[in-house]
Amino acid sequence: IINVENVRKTYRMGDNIVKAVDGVTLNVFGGEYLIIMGPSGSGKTTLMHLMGCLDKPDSGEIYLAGKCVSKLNDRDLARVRNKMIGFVFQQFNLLPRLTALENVELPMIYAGVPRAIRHKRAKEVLTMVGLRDRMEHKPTQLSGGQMQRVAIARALANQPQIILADEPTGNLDSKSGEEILKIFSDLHSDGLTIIVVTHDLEVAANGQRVIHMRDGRIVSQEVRTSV
Amino acid sequence: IINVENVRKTYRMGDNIVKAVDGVTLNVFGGEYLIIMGPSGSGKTTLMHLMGCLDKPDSGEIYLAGKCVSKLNDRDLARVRNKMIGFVFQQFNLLPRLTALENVELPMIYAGVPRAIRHKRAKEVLTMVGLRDRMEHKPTQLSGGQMQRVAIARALANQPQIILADEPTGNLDSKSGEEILKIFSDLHSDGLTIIVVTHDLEVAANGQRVIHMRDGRIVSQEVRTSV
Ligand SMILES: Nc1ncnc2c1ncn2[C@@H]1O[C@H](COP(=O)(O)OP(=O)(O)OP(=O)(O)O)[C@@H](O)[C@H]1O
Ligand SMILES: Nc1ncnc2c1ncn2[C@@H]1O[C@H](COP(=O)(O)OP(=O)(O)OP(=O)(O)O)[C@@H](O)[C@H]1O
Ligand SMILES: [Mg+2]
Ligand SMILES: [Mg+2]
Repeated sequence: IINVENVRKTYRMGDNIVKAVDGVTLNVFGGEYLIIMGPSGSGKTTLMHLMGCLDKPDSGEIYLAGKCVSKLNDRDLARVRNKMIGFVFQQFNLLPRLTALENVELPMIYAGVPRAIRHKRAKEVLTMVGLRDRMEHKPTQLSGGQMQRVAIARALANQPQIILADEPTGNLDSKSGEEILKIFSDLHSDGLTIIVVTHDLEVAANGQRVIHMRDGRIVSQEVRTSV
Repeated sequence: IINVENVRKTYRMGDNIVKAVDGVTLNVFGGEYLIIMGPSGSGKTTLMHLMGCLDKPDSGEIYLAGKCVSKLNDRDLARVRNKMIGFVFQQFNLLPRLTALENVELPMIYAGVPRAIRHKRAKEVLTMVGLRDRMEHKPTQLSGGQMQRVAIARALANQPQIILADEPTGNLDSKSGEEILKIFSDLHSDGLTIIVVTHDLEVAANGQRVIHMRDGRIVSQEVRTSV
């Protein structure tokens, strides 16, 4: 469902060159539960942003459900992304002046979902992540783990086909983390494609395949052979 | 070295009341390595901000090295805090327009450290956390784990007596996390007081005492009896 073909992303700072993604080829099949691991700074977030069509590679191609992403204009790209992909950002990226509820409604507003329906759906996903009593709180009125759960709820709001979650449990206690992983597993059973960046081996244990990155490249992968 | 006496912090939002810290009494002895754990939203960050004198309780008292914090004026409080406490924020709180190096120099500028000395010290602590090649990067040019390490370096810059670290390894791979914990252990051997909020049991294993919070209160504690 996502094909990454020899993709590169380089940052230039004066004379300094950072090869954040340095030739990555990766094929994610529809319905896969993929885990991405690797040291801090190895390029995981950069790769996730390229796969989620939030950023363009300097070379190579990205295909989303067979469509070549670089051939889409910005408006079509935004529309496809909004419809197919739910992205959980490592730094949450919540809008500070909106409540938790309004933050979760945002992707649905963009998708043209009628007010009553998106209101109901936003409450539903916030309740799913345990934030029923925090819907009217703004991000500065939430704990770190609560902000992370709002970011997760927002990614689920539009019922996307693909979830890209960048370290979704880093700020959560083990119980809250397990609840989130259960949500992901249930969605995976429903047929969604789940891609999770994590540093946590217990999170990684939920995936079907684990790829390891180092210095902008994929250096190894393991495929789970059990049921 | 820090005494928390029946401290309360309540947030009011319209008719809603959130008892973030609901009567906490805690005595941290000088040189202790204390771990604070608890579910998301249980009040850990709020308690840390009160202990670090970044916030004032609604009731109860806080004593820092024997001084009653509420009796200090803002300027004296800021000076004592800057000199004694290094705080690692859960959301890093880096200044986006400053480089990693400049962010780390900030507490030293405030303390009146001469330019050449603070420049050298900033480079030293950034190298300690593995960011020697990232000193000129601004926060938006850093990975999540790199930002977290800049926040840690900044907390160490002024050689404080107390380190308050709010989930300092949440964005780090296990190797980078271990390097940070080694720094904390070394500082602890030098006599520093270390207080770490964490969700990670492996991090908790480094402490001498673990307190558990729930709904704004301390509900249990364990003291390590081995060497
Ligand atoms: N805008 C930028 N300019 C320069 N360098 C950048 C920029 N963004 C990222 N980098 C660098 O690219 C590398 C990869 O960053 P990335 O955020 O993808 O890492 P990561 O694997 O997600 O790390 P972490 O586990 O710490 O989140 C890092 O070394 C980072 O310093
Ligand atoms: N400014 C505020 N206004 C209203 N409620 C707040 C505010 N700040 C925090 N809260 C609430 O206070 C409670 C405690 O927050 P705190 O940040 O201390 O939790 P925490 O234990 O650090 O959680 P986490 O592990 O998720 O970081 C949370 O339920 C949060 O929603
Ligand atoms: Mg990252
Ligand atoms: Mg917190």
